Amino acid sequence: APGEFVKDIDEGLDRDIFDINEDLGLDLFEGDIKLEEQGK
Amino acid sequence: NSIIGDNYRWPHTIPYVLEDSLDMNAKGVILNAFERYRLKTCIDFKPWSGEANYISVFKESGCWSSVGNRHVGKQQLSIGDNCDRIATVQHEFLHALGFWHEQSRADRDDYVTIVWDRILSGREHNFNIYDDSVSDSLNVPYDYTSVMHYSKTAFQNGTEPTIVTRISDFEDVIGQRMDFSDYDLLKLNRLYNCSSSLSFMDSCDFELDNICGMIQSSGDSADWQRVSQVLGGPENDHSNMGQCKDSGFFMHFNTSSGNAGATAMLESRILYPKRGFQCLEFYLYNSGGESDHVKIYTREYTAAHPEGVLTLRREINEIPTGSWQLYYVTLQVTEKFRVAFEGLKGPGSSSGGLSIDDINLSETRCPHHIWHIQNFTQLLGSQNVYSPPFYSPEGYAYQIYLNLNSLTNVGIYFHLISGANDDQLQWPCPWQQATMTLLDQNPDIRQRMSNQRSITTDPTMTDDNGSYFWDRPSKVGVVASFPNGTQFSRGRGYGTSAFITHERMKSREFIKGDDVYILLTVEDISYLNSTSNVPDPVPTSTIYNACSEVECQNGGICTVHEGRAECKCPAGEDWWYMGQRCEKRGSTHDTIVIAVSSTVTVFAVMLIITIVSVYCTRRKYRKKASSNPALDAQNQHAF
Repeated sequence: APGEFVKDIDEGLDRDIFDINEDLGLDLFEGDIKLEEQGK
Repeated sequence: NSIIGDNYRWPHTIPYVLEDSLDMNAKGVILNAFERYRLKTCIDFKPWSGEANYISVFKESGCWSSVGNRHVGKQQLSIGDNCDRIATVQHEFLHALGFWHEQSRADRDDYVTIVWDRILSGREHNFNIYDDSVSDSLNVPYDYTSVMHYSKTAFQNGTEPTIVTRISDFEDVIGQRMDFSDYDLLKLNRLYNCSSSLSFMDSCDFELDNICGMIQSSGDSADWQRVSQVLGGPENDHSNMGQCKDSGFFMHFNTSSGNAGATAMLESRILYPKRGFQCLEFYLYNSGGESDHVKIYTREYTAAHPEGVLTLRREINEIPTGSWQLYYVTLQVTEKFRVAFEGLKGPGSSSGGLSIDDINLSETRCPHHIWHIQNFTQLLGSQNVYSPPFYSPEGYAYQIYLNLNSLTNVGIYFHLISGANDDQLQWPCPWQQATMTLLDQNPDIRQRMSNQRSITTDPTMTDDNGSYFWDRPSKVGVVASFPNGTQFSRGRGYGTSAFITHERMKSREFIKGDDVYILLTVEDISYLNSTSNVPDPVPTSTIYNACSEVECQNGGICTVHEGRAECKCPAGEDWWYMGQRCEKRGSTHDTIVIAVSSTVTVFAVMLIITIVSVYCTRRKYRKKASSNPALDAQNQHAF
C-alpha cells in the first residue's frame, strides 16, 4: 500500500525543539538556550 | 521578551559560517530561513569575512543558541539532528538576535496558566519569568502565535498540558513552528528599527482606490476596471473570497464585448530592484473565452531608454475557467522597472473576461512547480493523494504523496519516479534538496505563515534491504500507474507523517476557496558539500572590513580610509550631516545664524571698547585740566 512505501523522518512523532533536546538529555536553559560564554 | 541592552544587538547584516559538521539538508534549510528574514525583516546575512563577531552554525547535539550578540567572536548556534526545519532555524536565530521565549515575558500570567505539577521534575526553571527590568516586550501584545512560544506539552511529565491558555481557543495555537507570526515580525522590526526589507517589493490586493499606484497603459483598446464582482464571474474577489461586505476588489478586463484582439494593459508603479532576480505571483480568473489570455511584460528604464523598454516575460494561455488560479513568473530585472499585465481578447464568445487579484512581487526565487489540489475539504481525513509528475531542473522526475487519511496529522513524502532522462542522470541521486511548501494564501506575502519541509537525497543512504534509497526508481521502486493508465516506477517515499495537524491545516488560509497549493522546488545543493564550496571567503586578517563594525547614521556611507572606517555624510542643497558618524546636522540656515550672531558679537565688543576708550580718554584729559587751570584758558581760545 502507498502508505507503507515511505520512510518517515519523524517516525510518527511531531517533536518540538524541546522534545528533541530533552530526548538527547540536554538540560539547557529554557530548553534551548546556551548560557555560558563561548571563546574566540 | 527581548533582552534589554544595545550591546546585545547584532549589526543588521549578520556574518555567519555554515560549518562542515552540518547535515547537507540543514545547510539548505538554513539558507531558506535566511530568505524568510530577508523577505519580512531588515535582517540580512552574509558569509563571514573576518568581522569581529559572527554566528557559527554547526551540528552538535540538539538545537540551541545563545540570546543576543555575546561579542565572543565565534558565537555558536547548533542545528543538530531533527533540527533541520525552517521554523526551528528561525526560532534559534531569533534567540541569537536577542529574544527569549514568549511565555517568559513579565506579564505571562495574564494570558496563560502554568500547571507546575505537570512539569518534569527539575525542569520547572524553564518556566521562569523575566521581569521587565531585563526583558522588553516592545509594547506588543502577548503572542499566542509566536514561533517563540512553548507548546502546551512542553516539559510535560505525563500527557496533560503544562501550559493552559486563559482563552481556550489558543490552547492548540501555542507552539506553532511554521513561520514568523505578525507579532514576531513587529517585535523584531521594532528592536532593529527596520523600515524596509531586502527582498520584498510589492503586494497588492486592490482594496485601496489607488490600486497600489498601478496605471492604465495608453495605446491599448480598453482599461482594466476595479470591481468587486462580475456577472459572468467571479462573484467574489480572491483576497477575501467575498467575506467582507463593501470590500473585496479585483481588476477585471471585460471581453464580453469588443473585438477579438482587443487589449487592456495594467502597469505597476516603478519598482527598484536590489538583487537582480524577482518572483511575481498573482491569481487569475477567466470567465471569458477559452482563448482569452494574459501576457506579462516588464518595462525597464535605463539612461539609454528613459521611456522604458517593454519585454514580454510570459504568455499565459488556456487559463482554466470558473475559479481563481495561482501563477508564478520568474523575472530577472536589474534596472528600475514596471510590471505590466496585458489582457487579450481571443476569438470566440465571452460572457465575462479576465480578472486579476492578490499580486505579490519579491526578490526571491519562485517555486519550480505548483501542485493545485481542488475540493480539498472532502479529501482531508479520507483519501491519500499523489501529485502529478514533475521534473527538477536537473531532469529528475518526482512526485509528492499526501497522506490525508490519518486522524490527526497530514503526512507528506517525496518520491523519485522513473522519467525520460533517467539514462543520462546520476544514480543514486546526489544531493537534490526537495522543498515542499503548503502555501498560506494570505494576499500579502509578508503576512503568510506557510508550512514548509525540506528533504535531501543522500546518495550514500541505504534502505533496510541494503539497496541505495535514492537509486534509480526502475531498480529499487515499485510499479505504479498514472490516472491515464500509463505505467511508471515509483521510488520509496521520504518525508514526514507530522507535516501539519488537521487543525492547523484548517486554520489561516491554507484552504481557500476549497483550493490548496503545494509549492515545490527541487534544487541541487551539492555546492554546499564543504565549506570550501560554500560562498564563504576564507577569513584572513588582511581582508578585515573596518566598516563592518561601524554604522553611519542618517544615510552616511562608510568608507575605509587608511585602514580606518570613515563616514561620508550626506548633504543637500542647504543642509548637511557632520560628525564622526554623521550624527550632527548642519544647514545654511545655521551658518547664517552663526554669521549674523558673530557679526553682532564683534560689533558689540568693538562698541564697548570704543566707549571704554573714549571714557578713559575724557577722564584723563579732565584730570589734566583740573591739575593746570591756566593752560585751560589759553587753550580755549586756540580752539
